[in-house]
Amino acid sequence: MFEARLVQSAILKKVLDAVKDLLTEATFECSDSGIQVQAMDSAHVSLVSLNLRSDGFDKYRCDRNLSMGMSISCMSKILRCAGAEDTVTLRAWDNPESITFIFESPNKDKLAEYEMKLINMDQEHLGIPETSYSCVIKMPSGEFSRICRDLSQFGESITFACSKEGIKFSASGDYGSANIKLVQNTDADKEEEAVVIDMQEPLKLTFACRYLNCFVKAGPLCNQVQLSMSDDVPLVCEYKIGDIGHIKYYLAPKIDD
Amino acid sequence: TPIQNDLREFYALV
Repeated sequence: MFEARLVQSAILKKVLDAVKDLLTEATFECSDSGIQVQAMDSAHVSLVSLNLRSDGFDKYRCDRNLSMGMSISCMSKILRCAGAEDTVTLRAWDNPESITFIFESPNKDKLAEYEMKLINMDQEHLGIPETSYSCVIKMPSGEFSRICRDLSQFGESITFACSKEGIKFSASGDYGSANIKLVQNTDADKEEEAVVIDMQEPLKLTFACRYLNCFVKAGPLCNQVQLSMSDDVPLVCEYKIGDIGHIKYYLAPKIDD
Repeated sequence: TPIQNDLREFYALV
C-alpha cells in the first residue's frame, strides 16, 4: 500500500501549478525515500525534476516501489477541488490502476475523495551527473519572475551574462532591447531578499523565454531561486519546497547558428 | 538567430 499525507494541501497545489504548463503527463516514482518525478516537455528542451522526501510528509507509507503514470492536467483539476486549509492524502494499492486523493477539512467535518485513473507511459529517463557549475546565483524568486516577464516583451530569448561585476539579463527584438543588471547584495534586511553570486568563470548563455516563464510558476513555493550555469550546458533553476524537497528545472541553452 | 538545443544532446538516456 502507498499512502502519503500532507497537512498543507496548498504545497501540492503549488507544485502542480509549477509543472502543469510544461508537462501533460508524468510518472511518479514512489519508494520508501519519497516521491520523485523526472519528465521532459514534449519538445525535449526542458526537464522537470521533482523530489518530495518521505520524511517531509506528515504520514508516509510505501510498502513497495510504485511507478504511477498520471495526467498532470487531471491531477491539477483534482487539486483545485481541495480547500485552502484542507489536508491531502494520496492513496494507492499495490499494482494500482488508480490513485485516490482524499481532502479533509481542518475540523474534519468534510471528507472528499477523488479517484484518478493511472496511465501507461513510455518514459525517457535522462542520467544527469553531479556537476559543479562555474556560476551559481541565488536571488529572490519574485525578482527572477519579474525579470523574465519584463524581458520577454522584447524577444523570444534572454541572454544571461555573468561576470565579476554581477549578472546581466538582456533581450532584444524588433522593438528594441533591454537589459537588467544585478549585483551581489548580501546586506539585504531579509535573507530572502539577498542576491548571492558565486562565479568561478564568466559566462554568457541564451535561453528561451517560453520555458523560463514556465519555471517561474514555481515562485510561490520558495522566496529564493538558485540558478546554476556553465558554458554550453543546460541551466539548472532550483526552488526548494519547504522542508520537504525541491523542484529543479533543466533548460538547454540556445546556440548561435 | 540562436538555435534551440535538445536536452538529450547533453544527457544520456538511461
